[in-house]
Amino acid sequence: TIGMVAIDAAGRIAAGTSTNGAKFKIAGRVGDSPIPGAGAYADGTVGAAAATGDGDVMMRFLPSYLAVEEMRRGSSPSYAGEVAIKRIVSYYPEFVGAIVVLKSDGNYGAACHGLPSFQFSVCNSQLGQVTVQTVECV
Amino acid sequence: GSMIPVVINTWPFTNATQNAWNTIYFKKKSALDAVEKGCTTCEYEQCDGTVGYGGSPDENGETTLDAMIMDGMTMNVGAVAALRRVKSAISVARHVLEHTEHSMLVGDQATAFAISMGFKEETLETNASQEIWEQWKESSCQPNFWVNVKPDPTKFCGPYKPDTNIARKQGNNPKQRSVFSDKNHD
Repeated sequence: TIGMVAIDAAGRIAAGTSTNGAKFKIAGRVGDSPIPGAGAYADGTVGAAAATGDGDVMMRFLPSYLAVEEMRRGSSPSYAGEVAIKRIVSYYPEFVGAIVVLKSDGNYGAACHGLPSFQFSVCNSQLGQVTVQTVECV
Repeated sequence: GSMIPVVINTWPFTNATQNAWNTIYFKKKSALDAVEKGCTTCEYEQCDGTVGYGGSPDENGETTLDAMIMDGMTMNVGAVAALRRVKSAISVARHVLEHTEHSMLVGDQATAFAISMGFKEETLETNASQEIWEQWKESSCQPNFWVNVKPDPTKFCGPYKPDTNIARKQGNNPKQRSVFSDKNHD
């Protein structure tokens, strides 16, 4: 899966996902990716988020929505991502997944669980080029 | 300031990020355009085999696609799920967003919508995806996503029937293990 969030020069925010899902899924199975709030979510007044991992679990917790709402409460993108991931882990300790979170001011963060670490790719004017960044998982 | 515009995507799919950045920064297009372009890049490049055609075959060997795009300014959404035989899933989702009042179309009906919007119908299977599927069948269909069925899904292929005795004994327990990883994910 790719999950992507973006803010353009006018401050407009968007989010999206694209995936071919889980290997050897039962025919007809759909993961979290196409579900707003699960695979991705965007609210122009707050920010956006996009999640990746075990979609059968993630769609039960709406992690992208939760991360955006956590930022609405004043949290940083990184902490908002951790809140969303930890909510899932509290029910599913074996959960594998990650989330990228973007605030409307351009600050961003990420969180993950069940992986050695998580890499995501970002570009803004400050970085000047596409940069792969890594976060340690919670 | 310099923190905006910005594009971020899950995993180190740098060509997707670059194309999204080119769209939003150099071409001065919208965030929606950037997200569509970035995801389209991965669909074309089959990023890690987890995006686009020719990856993640289902139990029948078929590749299907899910995609969604959301406009954070209007809260409008377009999505497709279990899209069959059309490669450009995120662009079909963009058409759902822009040309319907719905949020999600699924399966063969999503395919029919895509064709009506001018998208090409073609197979999503490749020799590589069929090879992955054949190897899975030769490995007694392991791993799979069945529980509480017979024959034992941890040892045998289907077809499966409900095993009510097991269901009564084990209940509907949460997953104890995950087959998901950095190369198999939604």
